[in-house]
Amino acid sequence: HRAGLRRLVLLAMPAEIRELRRRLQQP
Amino acid sequence: TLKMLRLQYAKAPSPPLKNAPAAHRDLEDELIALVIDRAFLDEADEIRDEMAFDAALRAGRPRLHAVSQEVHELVSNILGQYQAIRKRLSGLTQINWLASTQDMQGQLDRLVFRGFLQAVPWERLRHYPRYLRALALRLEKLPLDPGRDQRWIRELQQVQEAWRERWQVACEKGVVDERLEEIRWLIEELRISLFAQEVKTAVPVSVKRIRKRWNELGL
Repeated sequence: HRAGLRRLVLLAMPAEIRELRRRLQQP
Repeated sequence: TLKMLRLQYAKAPSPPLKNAPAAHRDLEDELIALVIDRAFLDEADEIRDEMAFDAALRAGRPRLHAVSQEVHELVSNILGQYQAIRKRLSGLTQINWLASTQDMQGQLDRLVFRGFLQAVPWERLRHYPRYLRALALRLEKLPLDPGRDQRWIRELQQVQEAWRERWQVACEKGVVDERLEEIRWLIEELRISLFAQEVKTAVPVSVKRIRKRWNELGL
């Protein structure tokens, strides 16, 4: 259930997730 | 940075649980999954329709930045301490310390393994810096009095051996037994009270208390 919801969140807010990934890469 | 965290995580062993879902995931994906869980899915069990899902998204969005920082700080702390301890442990080769170093390595492997960020509940992950600090202190004390460390191991074994046997069988079957998980975290607290009293335990703990709880849980 949780894994399915995670996938839905990823699909629902691609811009926010891209921003998260970008921030993770930053020093 | 993520690159450094990846390096610190690179030597973590495979998960103890057979067929663990997150075992081969990249650290970045583990971190994103953890942020999503914390920001949006705290009450995942109650999200059963589109309306509830939309509400979870609306509630989580303003938290996203703070949660991502919180996750990053905790994971950096854990992996930083993890790497330092792993390095020091691998440098200890004295044969008469073997019982102690093997015990510590076993503890470390059960704490940090591939996929642990998803396998271990957030409430427990928050205690990891304390577990690891206690382990680092124990490592510092070991050369001063290895005999004392071995006495504490014997004390610990009074509860750990029975637990470990049952837990390993459950892991082999790919089963998570919540009762064994509860005992497991009590054993982590017991380790602190035995080996690193300077670090405070989260709950009062002793061999006697753990045995009592073991019986109450019907184990």
